[in-house]
Amino acid sequence: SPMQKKIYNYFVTS
Amino acid sequence: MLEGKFEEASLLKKVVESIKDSVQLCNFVCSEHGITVQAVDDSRVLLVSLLIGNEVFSDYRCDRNITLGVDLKSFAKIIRCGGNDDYLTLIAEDSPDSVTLVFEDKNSDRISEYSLKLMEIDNEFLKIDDMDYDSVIKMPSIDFQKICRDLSTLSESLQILITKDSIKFMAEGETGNGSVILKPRTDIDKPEQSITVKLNNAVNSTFGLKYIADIVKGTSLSNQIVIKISNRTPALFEYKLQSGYLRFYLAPKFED
Repeated sequence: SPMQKKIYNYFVTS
Repeated sequence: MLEGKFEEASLLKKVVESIKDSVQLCNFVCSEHGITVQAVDDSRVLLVSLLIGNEVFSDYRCDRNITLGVDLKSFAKIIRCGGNDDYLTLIAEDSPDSVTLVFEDKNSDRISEYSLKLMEIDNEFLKIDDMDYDSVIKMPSIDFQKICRDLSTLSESLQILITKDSIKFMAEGETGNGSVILKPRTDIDKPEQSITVKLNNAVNSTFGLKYIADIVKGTSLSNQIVIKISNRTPALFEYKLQSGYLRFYLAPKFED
């Protein structure tokens, strides 16, 4: 089944 | 000092009910522009971004930025004590350890006042740049909710395929498969029933239905949902408010 990505893979902490 | 009066308590009730199952502890950041919230769910897959613009309020003042660290489960319990049609005023001092909620019944002289203790919540703030999306669809929020609820009976994943003339929602499970295809349509008499597709590139993305089940709790906030999707990046699900929005950014699932 497909892997669930995390939101932190895309957005960086400012 | 913060003093924000809602014409009807129902708006804040709906907002809190829409996000309380996704995130529990969050900072309500109050500024002259209104109130914003950004929070990520415990599994770090879903990001909630809320703006209640100052124009939503019938009266609003906030001289300097004030952060209200709120436990949404407790907040939801208090906010349910007020009537939907009541005026609701939020009041907080400059460095508050509590926020006061005043409900005023419009049909009597009854005034109910509650205070909620605030918390120190240490959350990171993620920088979200405006992105160009492969596809933007707009459709009745209630239809999206029903499609997702129906397909969640079959699978844990929802596949969304968008081409220039159709939107296809698909779920494949052990017991069977399901799909719903929508075509763009313009309803002049009932614009809220319209379905639009703006396409730069065809989209084929998969999302966890467990998260989408939380997202569709925002349905009561707006007749329409805007969904912005790019292949292999988080999708944006947006319910527009009269001034502001409730947005959910959901990271996709995909095969490695």
